[in-house]
This record gives sequence, structure tokens and C-alpha cells, in this order.
Amino acid sequence: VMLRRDLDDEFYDDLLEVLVGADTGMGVAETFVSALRLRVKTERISTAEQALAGLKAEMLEALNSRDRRLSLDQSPSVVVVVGVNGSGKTTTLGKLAHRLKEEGRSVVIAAADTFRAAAIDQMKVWAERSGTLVVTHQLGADAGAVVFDAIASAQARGAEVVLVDTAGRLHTKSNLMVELAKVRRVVERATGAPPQETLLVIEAPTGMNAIAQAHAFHEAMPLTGIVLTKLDGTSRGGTIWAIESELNVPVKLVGLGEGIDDLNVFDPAAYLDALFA
Amino acid sequence: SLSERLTNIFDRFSGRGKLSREDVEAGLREVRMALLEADVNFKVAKAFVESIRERAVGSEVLESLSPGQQIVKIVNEELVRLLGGEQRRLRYSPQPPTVVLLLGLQGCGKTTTAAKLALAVRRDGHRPMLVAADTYRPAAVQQLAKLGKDNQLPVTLPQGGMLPPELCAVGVAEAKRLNCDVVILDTAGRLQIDEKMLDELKEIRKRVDVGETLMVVDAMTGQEAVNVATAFDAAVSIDGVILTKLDGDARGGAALSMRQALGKPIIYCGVGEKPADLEPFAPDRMASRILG
Ligand SMILES: Nc1nc2c(ncn2[C@@H]2O[C@H](COP(=O)(O)OP(=O)(O)OP(=O)(O)O)[C@@H](O)[C@H]2O)c(=O)[nH]1
Ligand SMILES: Nc1nc2c(ncn2[C@@H]2O[C@H](COP(=O)(O)OP(=O)(O)OP(=O)(O)O)[C@@H](O)[C@H]2O)c(=O)[nH]1
Ligand SMILES: [Mg+2]
Ligand SMILES: [Mg+2]
Repeated sequence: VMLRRDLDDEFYDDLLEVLVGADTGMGVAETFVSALRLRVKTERISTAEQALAGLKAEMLEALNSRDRRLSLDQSPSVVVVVGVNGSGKTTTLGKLAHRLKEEGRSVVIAAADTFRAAAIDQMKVWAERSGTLVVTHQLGADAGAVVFDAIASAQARGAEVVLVDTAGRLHTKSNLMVELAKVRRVVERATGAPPQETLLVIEAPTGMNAIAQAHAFHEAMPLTGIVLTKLDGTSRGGTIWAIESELNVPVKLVGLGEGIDDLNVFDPAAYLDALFA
Repeated sequence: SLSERLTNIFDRFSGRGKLSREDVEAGLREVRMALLEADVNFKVAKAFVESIRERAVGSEVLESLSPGQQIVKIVNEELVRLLGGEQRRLRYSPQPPTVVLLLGLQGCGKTTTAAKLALAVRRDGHRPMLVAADTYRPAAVQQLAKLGKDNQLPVTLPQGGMLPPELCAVGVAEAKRLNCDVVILDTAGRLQIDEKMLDELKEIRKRVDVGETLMVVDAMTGQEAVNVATAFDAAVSIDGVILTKLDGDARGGAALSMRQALGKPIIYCGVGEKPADLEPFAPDRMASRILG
């Protein structure tokens, strides 16, 4: 999209547009573009191809500097997914259960969204598809109780991982955010440690509000990673630049579709290729 | 806020007496930044600033004692004008039933909105029928069935291996049989680049006489709002937009992007998870929200 042209002001403006269009926000975009301008000058870069390659290399280095692995070495390891309504938490958990089973791990799911219509049914379908035991209570039950039971179940059968689905909640609703701290306490009481992974699920189509979401959720329940879903669409989730640098929380997984296999480990090179496609 | 940032900029210039056009340019840059922060599309934000430039460099600003406030006033007025215009509620068909087709990206709130819309039309004295035409998402049918049951709303459920277009036709027939005069079709979330799923929407509109094709959009949608809207519009001609999750703190710039891209009105706002949480769109409130 940006190649075979002169390194003029229009090139840099178009680059800004590509980055902002990917939802990086103007601040992040201008930081990258002004750094590139300086680099072009000091390294005497002469073609757009070289400039863009240089920018990509710099961005790749930044992304590669983070550890993006899931930590799952406790017994059991508890993974909690949190995030705003509709971002893809339940679907992601179903995919993750499948992935972990394929890796030879034993998994128990806690269907702890006891609020939304058919949320438990939805989690049950994914549990069945991935061949995973799912612990459920009834609609309206205490979410913490479901988590407690699921962990007890895992401990009883020596399961390695407990995946906890939570109800979607807007980060502006303080009563709902306080509920997350309660889930964390239940895990601590049941296992002696906080959840090993607390993953914020944000969807690629979301704009600048994703950054506010990340800050708010991190404050309510310290995050260990981000899942960026719906990257199979045309949005590029550029807010991850600000989120990673401001919170030091890495993107660990990406959702690339609605099927059970559509969950990948975050691949910086692939991400950048898509960004500049 | 924009007004604070403009005041800071113009206070620096005020010592020199009258503002110049260059000074106003700095202010216009701040306006563009504010719109981008609010998720207004890059091109839409640029065009917006162009459209207010003439007024911004006019005497109403240059000779004002508070030029920053004057620019904010101009921006607000123009936003309200662009967002408002044709303001309307749901259009009921002259020949019942009125069929409403809800479509949009995954997770934007269609199923929840379907139930909300049903309650809204019932408050208007109509008799709604919900059609659970999402045969893909796990437990999507159960979700709408539960919402229907909790709110005493009839729901047409899939029978046999029925595909969505046929199911929608069955839903309309069922509505006529039960004397319902509004049929709300809940469909599966889909990407605007999924040709097969766009064809499904076209097929639904062939099988059923759709009165209102409404795109449901998450208020926190970012830059791609324009591309998403225009692609859906090209496939099935959107009549209006329902913006959801406005009970959050997303600035909602997608609203302006959608309005510019489609030239169609935003009709309703989803302001919560409960079936009562649907309000008519208010352009003045949306404008100040976008401005921040
Ligand atoms: N295209 C695409 N769709 C996805 C992806 N992940 C989830 N979805 C879809 O997004 C919609 C919402 O997914 P859910 O898993 O129900 O989201 P959630 O966060 O659990 O929603 P709530 O529990 O209601 O807050 C569903 O239609 C999913 O199929 C993805 O990576 N790509
Ligand atoms: N806070 C808030 N939540 C909403 C609103 N509208 C919908 N939701 C929530 O958003 C999530 C997704 O809503 P759904 O109705 O399942 O969305 P959908 O578009 O039907 O999803 P798919 O069918 O998977 O594409 C659910 O948790 C809803 O409760 C709203 O206006 N405000
Ligand atoms: Mg869920
Ligand atoms: Mg739905």
C-alpha cells in the first residue's frame, strides 16, 4: 500500500493514516512516524521500501521484547477471562480448552457467567465441543461459588487447568468491577494463590476505548495478558501498542474466527504483515 | 476537554491582539485530534475540519473575546446538524407486518436489541414477533428464547435443519397467523467481508418483504466503522442504525462516521443490558459526547 513512491511529506501523512486507521491512535502513530523521519535522515534512507522495512523492523523488535507465553505451571493453574460485553470471552475459553486438551492437558471449565441469558448453555456447548468437563450452577447463582466448585472439581481429579468464564461488564460499572476482586479472592482461598493468568479479552474492532478498558480492568484485577479477538475482520487492534506500553501487559493470544481452532499464539511478524497489508 | 485545550492555545496568542488565520489552524488541529480520540474515522475527521474551516477563520472567531469557546460552539453545532437531520423512530409498514431485519458484526448486541425493540414496539401499541434466525452461534436460539420467555414475547424457533432465509419466511407466516404486526429478525453476527454471509442477508430479503434493515453497531467501534457500514450497505441497503453499549464511556465517534458513510439516521441507542434499556437517538447528546 505504501511502496514505490518518494519519501516526501505525503508518504509520512499516508503512513499516519495507515496507523491511525488501524486504531493505534494519533499519539502512537506520530511517535512512530517522527522516529522514522529521524531515522531516514540519519541513516540516509532513500526509498519508501527501505523506510517501511526499517519501521517494521523497529516495531517487530519492540513486540519481540515481551514474553508472551501462558504460565500454566500451578496445580491447578487458574485462568480467568474478563472484558466488556460481547468481546469474545466465552468463545475464546472454548477454543483455549480445545488447544490445551490438544497439548495433553486436563482442563475444567467454570461457567461463571451466571447473569446473561443462555450464557451457561453457550459455555456448555463449547465444553462439549472441546471434550471438557464444565462446572455449572443455575442462572442467578453466585459466580464465586461456581469458581470455587470448579477448582474443587479440578483438585479432586488432578486436572491441571481451570478456565473461568465471567460475565461481560462495562468497566464504567463500579459494582460489576468490584465483583471481579471477589472472584480473585475465591481463587486465592481455594488454591492459595491468585489466578495464574487473568486475561483481558478485547476485540479488534474496538477503538480508543480499549485503552480505557485495559486500565480499568487492570486496576480491578491485575492482568497477566490480553487476548485480541476478531482479527479475522478488517480491524487491526492497534490499541495494543498503547496498552502494552502503558500497562506492561502483553498480548498473548489472538482470535481469528468463530471456529474451535481459531485461536493462535500472538505472532508479532504476522501481526505486522497484516497491519501494513 | 477540547474547550480547555483551545483556551490554552489561544491564550498564548492573545497577547498579540487579534487572532490570525495561522492561530486558528492550530485550533483546527486540536479539533481534528479530539475527533480522532473519539474514534471518528480519519477521513471523516479531516472532511469535518474542512467543512468548518471557513466559519472558523471568519470574524465570529477572530473577533471573539473567547475564540476557543467560539470554535467549540461551531464544532458542536455542525456535529448536531450532521448527526441529526432526519430524526425518526421505527417506520411501520403501510401493509402489516412490519419486518425489521437486524444485522451487524459479531457481539455488537443484536440479540439483546431484538428483545428491546420488541418491547419498544409493544409500548407503541404493536404486537411483536421475534425470529431466532441465528442458527450458527452456540445457544443463540436459547438466548432469544429466554429473552422472549422472560418478557412474554413470542419467538419463532428453527425447525428441522431450516436455514435462516426459510426460517424468516416461517416467522413472518407465524406472525400473520398470530396477528402480530411487527416481526423482528435476529441474525448471526457476521464480518462485512464474508461474502457467503452477505448472500444470506440478500436471500432473507428475497424471501421476506423487509420494511426496515437496521445495522446494529457497538458504540466503541473504531476506525473501521466506515468500511463496515459501506460494505453492509452495498450488500443490503441499510435503512438505519442502532448504536449499542452507550452506557459505557466510549466517545462514540463511529456514530458520525456511520452517518457520513450511510447518509442514514441513527434511530435507537442501547443503554444497558436489560430489555428496557433502549432510547431514541439524541443528536445533541451524541455531539457533546463525541466532543468530550
Ligand atoms: N469473527 C470472529 N468472531 C468471534 C471471535 N471471537 C468471538 N467471536 C464471536 O463474537 C461473538 C461474541 O462472542 P462471545 O464469546 O459470546 O463473547 P463474550 O465476551 O463471551 O460475550 P458476553 O458474555 O455477552 O459478554 C460470537 O458471535 C462469537 O462467535 C473471533 O476471533 N473472530
Ligand atoms: N452494557 C450494555 N451491554 C449490552 C448492550 N447491548 C447488548 N449488550 C451486551 O452485549 C453482549 C452481546 O450482546 P448480544 O445481544 O449477544 O450480541 P449479538 O450481536 O447478538 O452477538 P452475536 O449474535 O454473537 O453476533 C451481551 O453481554 C449483552 O448483554 C447495551 O446497550 N449495553
Ligand atoms: Mg460470554
Ligand atoms: Mg446474537
